Amino acid sequence: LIRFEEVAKTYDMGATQVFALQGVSMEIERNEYVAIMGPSGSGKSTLMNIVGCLDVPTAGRYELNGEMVSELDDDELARIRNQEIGFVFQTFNLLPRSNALRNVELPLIYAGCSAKERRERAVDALDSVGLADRMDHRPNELSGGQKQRVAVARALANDPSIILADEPTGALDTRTGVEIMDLFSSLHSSGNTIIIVTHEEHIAAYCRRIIRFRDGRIESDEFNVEA
Amino acid sequence: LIRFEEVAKTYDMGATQVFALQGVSMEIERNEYVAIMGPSGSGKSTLMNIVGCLDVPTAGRYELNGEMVSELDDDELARIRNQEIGFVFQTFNLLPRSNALRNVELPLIYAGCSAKERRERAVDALDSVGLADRMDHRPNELSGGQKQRVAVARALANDPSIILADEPTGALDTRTGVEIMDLFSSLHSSGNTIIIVTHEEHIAAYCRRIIRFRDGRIESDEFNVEA
Ligand SMILES: Nc1ncnc2c1ncn2[C@@H]1O[C@H](COP(=O)(O)OP(=O)(O)OP(=O)(O)O)[C@@H](O)[C@H]1O
Ligand SMILES: Nc1ncnc2c1ncn2[C@@H]1O[C@H](COP(=O)(O)OP(=O)(O)OP(=O)(O)O)[C@@H](O)[C@H]1O
Ligand SMILES: [Mg+2]
Ligand SMILES: [Mg+2]
Repeated sequence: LIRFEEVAKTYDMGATQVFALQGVSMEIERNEYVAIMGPSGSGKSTLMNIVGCLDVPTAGRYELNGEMVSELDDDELARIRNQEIGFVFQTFNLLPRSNALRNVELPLIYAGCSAKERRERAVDALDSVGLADRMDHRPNELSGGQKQRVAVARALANDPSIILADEPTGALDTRTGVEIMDLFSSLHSSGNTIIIVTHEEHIAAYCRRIIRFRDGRIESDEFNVEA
Repeated sequence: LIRFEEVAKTYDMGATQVFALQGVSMEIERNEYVAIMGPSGSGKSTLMNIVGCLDVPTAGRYELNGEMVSELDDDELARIRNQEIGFVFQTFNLLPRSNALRNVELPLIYAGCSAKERRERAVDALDSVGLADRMDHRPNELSGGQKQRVAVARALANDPSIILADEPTGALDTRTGVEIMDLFSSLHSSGNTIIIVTHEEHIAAYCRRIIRFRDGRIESDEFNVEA
């Protein structure tokens, strides 16, 4: 499914360079449930942006379902993103002037869904994250945790086969966080591939495999025997 | 120092109303170290915005250092905010086109500091949160946790007597989070008043008092004997 070979990402800051990722090689099979952990600035979000075809590596090879992603054109990348991948951004990226329902409908518009089906699926997704009573609120009319739950609902609306979630419970209290993780776990048991960035051990405990990063490199990659 | 009497905040959404805060009465003395906890959507950020003079209550009285805040004009409110209060927002609110150093210098420009002193204090503040090597990065060139640490540095730069921090460690790994809390604890022991919103019990454990909210009301208000 996902294969990285010596992937690197370097940012050129003029006088200096930042090595966000260095020599990353890993494979993630279909229907895996993986946690990505590591200190602040260690390259986790950079990795997720590349896996999700939102950014390209500076060096190395990235293969997704047998296709060399670095050789695909923009249209093919957009097709993969829209059909295969649901993304929960660390910074939410909600449209400020659209309400919660509209924000969740957005990926369904690209997928060519009818207006009626779009609304039904968006309502279901918001209900599944406990926001049935906040659908007509715009982002500045929602609390921090509510904004995060809208971002999770948007990632689920299109029923993607790969879910990439960057700190999906960071702004949530423990109980709300557990509800979101139960949602991801049930998506995992129906066959989806789930990759979650978290710095909380009790969230990573839901996953089957934990890959730890430090300074842009894989520090460890272990199966989680408790899950 | 801070006295709330039956403070309420209601948002009028047209057909419905949202009761973000209802009948909140509390007192916080100078040099207290208080944690605010509660589920997502329970009114924590709404409370902090009112305490920080960034928003006004719909009903009730708010007294700060003996002055009735609801009767002050905008200039007086701005003076209190700039001199007395350092604020770490839940959504960071960094200026996107300014680098980390410039973002931290910002409150010092309003305080009338010389350019030389401004730069020195901003460099010190960024160094104290572990970002000496990211000063010339703009927000989109920083990781999530690094952005949060810039927001913390900005709140400290002006050496305020009251620090209001809304989830100051939410995007940080445990070790970086502990470093930030040690910073707050040393500010507390030099006489500052610190109020922290968090949903993590191990962060609240640093504080001397824990006030828990539910559905816009105070559910409990206890001293933390371990601290
Ligand atoms: N501008 C607004 N218009 C309408 N409703 C609002 C507005 N701002 C906040 N709310 C509502 O007020 C309630 C309290 O929000 P608040 O941001 O204080 O919650 P919180 O306790 O900080 O939650 P979180 O832990 O998720 O950050 C929420 O239910 C939210 O939807
Ligand atoms: N556009 C950019 N230009 C320059 N440097 C960048 C850019 N984006 C990220 N970086 C740097 O790359 C490194 C990795 O960033 P990344 O966002 O992947 O970290 P992270 O592991 O997600 O951290 P966090 O847990 O704080 O979110 C950081 O040191 C960051 O400062
Ligand atoms: Mg990140
Ligand atoms: Mg909040």
